Amino acid sequence: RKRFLETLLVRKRKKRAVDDMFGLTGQMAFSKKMLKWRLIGEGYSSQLSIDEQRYIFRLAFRMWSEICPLEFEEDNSSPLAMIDMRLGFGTGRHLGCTQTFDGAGREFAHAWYLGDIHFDDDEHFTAPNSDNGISLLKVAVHEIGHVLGLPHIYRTGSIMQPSYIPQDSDFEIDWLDRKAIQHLYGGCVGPFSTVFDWIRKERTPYGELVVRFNTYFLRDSWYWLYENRNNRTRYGDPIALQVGWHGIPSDGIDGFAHVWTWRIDAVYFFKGTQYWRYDSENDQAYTEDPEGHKYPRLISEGFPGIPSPIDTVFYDRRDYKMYFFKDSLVHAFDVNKNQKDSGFPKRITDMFPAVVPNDHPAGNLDAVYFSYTHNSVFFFKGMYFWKVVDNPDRLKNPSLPYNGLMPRQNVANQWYDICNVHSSVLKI
Amino acid sequence: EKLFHSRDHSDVEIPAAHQPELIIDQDAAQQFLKKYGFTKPVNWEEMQYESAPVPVDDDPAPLDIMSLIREGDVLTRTGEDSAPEDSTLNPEYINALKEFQKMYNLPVTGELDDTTKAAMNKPRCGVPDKEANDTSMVNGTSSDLNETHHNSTAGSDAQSLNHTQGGNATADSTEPVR
Repeated sequence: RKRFLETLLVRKRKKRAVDDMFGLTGQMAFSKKMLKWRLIGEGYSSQLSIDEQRYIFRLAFRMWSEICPLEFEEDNSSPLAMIDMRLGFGTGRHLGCTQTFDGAGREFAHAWYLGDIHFDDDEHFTAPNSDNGISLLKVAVHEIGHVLGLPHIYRTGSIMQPSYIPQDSDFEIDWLDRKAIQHLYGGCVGPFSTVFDWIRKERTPYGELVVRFNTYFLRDSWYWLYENRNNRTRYGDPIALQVGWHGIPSDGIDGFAHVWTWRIDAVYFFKGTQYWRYDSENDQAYTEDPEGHKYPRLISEGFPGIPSPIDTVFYDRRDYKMYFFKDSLVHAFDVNKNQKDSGFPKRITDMFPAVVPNDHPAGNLDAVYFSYTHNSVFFFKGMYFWKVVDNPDRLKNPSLPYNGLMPRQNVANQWYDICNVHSSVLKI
Repeated sequence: EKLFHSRDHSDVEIPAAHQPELIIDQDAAQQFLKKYGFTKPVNWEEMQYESAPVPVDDDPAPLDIMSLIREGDVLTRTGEDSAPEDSTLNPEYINALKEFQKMYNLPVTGELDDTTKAAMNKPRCGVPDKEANDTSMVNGTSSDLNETHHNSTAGSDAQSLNHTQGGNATADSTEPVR
């Protein structure tokens, strides 16, 4: 009889199972990384088209995905009980909610931790970049923050301020808000396909040569531009590889090398047994370069004696050699002599010894990257990196071995917020 | 529909009943402070599971409107204004008001001055500011956060390239926007 009486109680939302509820720190947070959302049919706004509303919400969810290890998928087909976040517009008494909206002005939306979001349709919600009204995007980002477990934050610049601030032209989630959400869910980690600095040479109107670089991280079929001076990725990344890099494989790049000598200035992408040379003037891979070589070209043809496929590759400007890494071995190729260097292959652990015993990637590297920002070479494997000992290090500590590998560190503690997004919003 | 006459709906009229009561007196301020947790922290999470209130027909008694109707007119509602509330100072209210002023970086006067009213009448999120079992954040930190402050990087992407090709080259990064 008691159980029967319980079924008569009206529950507006089934309480989330305890297992779903706690994140890294024991605070209220989702415990799973893939979350489903839906703009419910009875909750459309009367002010924007349905497509506009869904686009804005996709973008709002993507903005959170870009800075924490959560992915959000719009799901319009599963049973409603399987949807983690339901979004809807209403006025006054709305959508079976216990909290009544107050009409145009003051309260514009509310949200429940790990639950639903309601928007007051008496407010004048507008699309991004509108000069009028209340930005639906900004409100949505704020309310999603609540759903994910963030309370109000009373700090200028925080997206979690309770009062609505008219949208700035560059509204984004700032550093401290990122740390707040990462306190609940952790930072983004994961292996990369390759990492490189891309050199651009330009001439000013006065004829002066200016050389710029940009840092790129590649993973599978996506890439990020990393803004070193801002300690974050470019807003809006990742982007599909095929969008930014034309003519090379659309995923799974093994390595990148920029061979830059007095005679040679060539950029190569490697995948499998082949490689491509990139024509930066025309922003696409060469099908045939000025030397008459057709691409893609076999690694064995362009770099005789080098095995393939490789794990990664790196060009060392100090000695004009390309170092190809495969399994636990490293092979050297002299670009001036255009031949494999004698004395190779060598064990990676011998050529780049560990500074701290047993603290070494050993082999099967993901990437070897020379950074112009740090003026250092880094070995990447999984979520860790090892810095190669350089001259300044040895000046401070002469006992360090030449080309030694410093103790490992977390990639996420040096290059921040390189996060995946759900594939459905990759092209948003 | 909401009434409008212009093609672009820019003159849409919001009925008075669809607008929140402005916070201009102590009563309204007390309700505000109670709603958003300043009088007593709100158990927001539990509120979503309460039974929804049963709708009550609270329309006023119908007027003799036939003699009053003209096209486009707004019907005025007759009625007595409610008597002003007793302004006896309530310590709980004053403390809550001070808490609000402190949290919103207003002068902590304990009085419902114009600055405080303006802050209360701003568009805002409906989630309470003070919740039961709250790890509220001020300045982006909670008491158990090990905040890592972001300092401007000493280096920047603009630096000289020490490369063998020669030439006076200065490295710099482009900063494309979204």
